[in-house]
Amino acid sequence: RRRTESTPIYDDVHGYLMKFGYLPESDLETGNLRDGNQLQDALRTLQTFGNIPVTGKMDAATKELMKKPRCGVPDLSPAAGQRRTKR
Amino acid sequence: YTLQGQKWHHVNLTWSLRTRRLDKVDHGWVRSDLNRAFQVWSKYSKLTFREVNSESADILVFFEKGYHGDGYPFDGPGQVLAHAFFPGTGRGGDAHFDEEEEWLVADKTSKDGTSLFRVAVHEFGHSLGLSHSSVQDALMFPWYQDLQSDFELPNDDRIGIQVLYGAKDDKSWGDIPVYRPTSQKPILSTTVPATTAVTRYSTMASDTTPEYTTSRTTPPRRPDVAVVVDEKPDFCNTSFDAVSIIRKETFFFKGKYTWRLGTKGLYAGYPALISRLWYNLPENMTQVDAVYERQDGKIVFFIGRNYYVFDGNNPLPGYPKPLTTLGLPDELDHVDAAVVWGHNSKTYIFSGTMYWRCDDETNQMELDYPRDMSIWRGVGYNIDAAFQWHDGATYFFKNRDFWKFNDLRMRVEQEEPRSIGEFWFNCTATRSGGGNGDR
Repeated sequence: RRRTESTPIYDDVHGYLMKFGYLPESDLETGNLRDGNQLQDALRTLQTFGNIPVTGKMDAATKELMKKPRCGVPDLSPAAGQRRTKR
Repeated sequence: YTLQGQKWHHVNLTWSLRTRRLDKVDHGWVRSDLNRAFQVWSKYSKLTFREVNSESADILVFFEKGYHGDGYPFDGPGQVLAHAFFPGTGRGGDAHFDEEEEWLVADKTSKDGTSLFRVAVHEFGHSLGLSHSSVQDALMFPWYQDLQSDFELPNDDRIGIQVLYGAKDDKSWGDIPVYRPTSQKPILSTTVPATTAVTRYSTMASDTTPEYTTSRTTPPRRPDVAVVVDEKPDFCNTSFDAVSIIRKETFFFKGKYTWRLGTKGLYAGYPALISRLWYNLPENMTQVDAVYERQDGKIVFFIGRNYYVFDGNNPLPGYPKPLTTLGLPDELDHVDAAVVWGHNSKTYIFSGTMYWRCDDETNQMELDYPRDMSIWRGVGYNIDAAFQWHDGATYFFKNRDFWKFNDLRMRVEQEEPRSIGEFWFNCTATRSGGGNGDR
């Protein structure tokens, strides 16, 4: 089988994932090195939230989603008090 | 749907449009679209919305651009369109729209415009306590989707708002704990002069200060700061203006005085007047805001809108200089704390709800600052002081307490702050208060 190409993850993707709650913002200052899993998880969560195919990769659909205009409030917030009620 | 934080304890909410700079769209149409957006929520719940012309309205609506002082700068046309704050005091409930977007009002359509009504309905969902939903056709779906103005509220949002505030016709009130502000907001009549200014930097839910100050020129100081001009403050029973390590010793600053702690504790003869150790500080100085020792050994004092650099006891020529020469914004009127952070040996400057990082090469603030202080979890806003002690840990001070901060986890080690007097000055709990703090 042909290996799928992996696309590099650039800073602005990190920035987007942190800004909207998919990666912990505290890494802004500590600059902790992330591992690949953490990033893939974050992408998977974003893809689930955005109702696009969940691949964990920076694919075309994800790029498209990231370009869409949106609300500035984070989608996931670590703050206490956020309750997701089962439907 | 997702609920976040608290909800309003009353259902007859007021709102007010607080921006005058709306040159691209007609003010009247904006208000009309905002009003229609509120009606979407009131149609399906017990909520009612009344427009007033007052800074004391529950939900204030602003059109801002770029950095506008809340830690969430806008990015010009595209991507982030607006944001809003969940119910609460201060800026709780407020909604901010990016002024630089191409807003469409009164059902105008255009390929690259953005419907103000559509975005407003979503943001007001946040103002009422709803967070983002991953349901594609929900109003609270984070990405912009066009809607007809006579649409029906999708199920996901309708259930969410009814859980919070009850449906229009049913009697139950929902089972979510109700937010009760500590004081009932006075709702001013519409005759309030439009020029009333609001400074919100220091208001927090747990503050005992009144929620609004009306004078921008004299920003509020911490309520517990007693102006101590000549008496020596009682170090067992006071907050501090600044704390810093200088020449390997720990200095606490309060009013005109400083305390010097070495390895064996407080030196005899302290507190001493700051002006005895550092010469040519302003005569009329009542306090220093922040002090730190730079990596080149120079000692920097922040006082109001200026800063002084000392080489030992003597000020360097050419100082004081305004904070703006460091690249800090000109509306900044004081610095709360300055610290060389052990974790990366970078210099951080804190003020109000924001913080900056200074490039020690250029002596300028780095470009993608300021940022919101919430990153320093557990510390809160409007701190008094911060410094890095011999143990390599960072300490934050506020009122009469302090927190030890865990640099790697980016949060305070214990939520509960500890008493400054007890830890740093060996005051016993019973001896605190009175005199100048004998041990």
